[in-house]
Amino acid sequence: VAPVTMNAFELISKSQGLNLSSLFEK
Amino acid sequence: MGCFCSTSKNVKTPGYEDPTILASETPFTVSEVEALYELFLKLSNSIIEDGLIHKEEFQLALFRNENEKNLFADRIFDLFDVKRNGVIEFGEFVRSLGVFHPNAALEDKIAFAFRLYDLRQTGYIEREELKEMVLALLHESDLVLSDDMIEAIVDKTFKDADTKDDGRIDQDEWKAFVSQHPSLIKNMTLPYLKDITLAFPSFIARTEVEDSE
Repeated sequence: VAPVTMNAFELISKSQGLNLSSLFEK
Repeated sequence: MGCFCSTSKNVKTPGYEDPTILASETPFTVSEVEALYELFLKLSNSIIEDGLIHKEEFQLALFRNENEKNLFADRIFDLFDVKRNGVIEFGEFVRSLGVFHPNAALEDKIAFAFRLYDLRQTGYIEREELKEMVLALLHESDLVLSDDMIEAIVDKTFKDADTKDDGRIDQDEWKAFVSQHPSLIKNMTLPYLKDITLAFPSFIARTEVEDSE
């Protein structure tokens, strides 16, 4: 069970869509 | 797929801008801008060979799948596409990536993240937007949460960030919230950008402009 203290923005920041490092992978 | 780039140094893509000007406006050196041009050529010719990054090419680079739908990738694409003409040109690419440089100003990173999360571009992050983003994240991940749990997480986060208690998060509240939770903008820094000349060294043999301090 997820703790209620979980930060919504912290969760969102894990999106693969926000992980621009993928642009640099060959 | 043919090589569109390195052999014809005088043929530039539509929207190409002078690396010395781009370097003067961003944290990048001229060499780094030229290395970014190599990356840009690769991305912008991956599906449609026109030297412009289309959304499908952006999605292909991020997900290895041109049809992947992702709310956040769409927002990033829209923010990079400053002219709002449906494609990312070289100048837009460099200026936007400049915000992700390790040496870029923290306040620029915070402001960019705010615009990213202000889905409807009202100047505020609203509760419904926050819930929509949480749902989008859950949809793309294996994490399963009950609706009650999602509501509790959104309520708690909003209560902590919306210090003026007016039902929306403004830029000042966002800035204060990020200063308490710096990990929130960790993804706004790409260490790769410091090594971009190592990742794309082929321009070195044909570089036209020397870097100056």
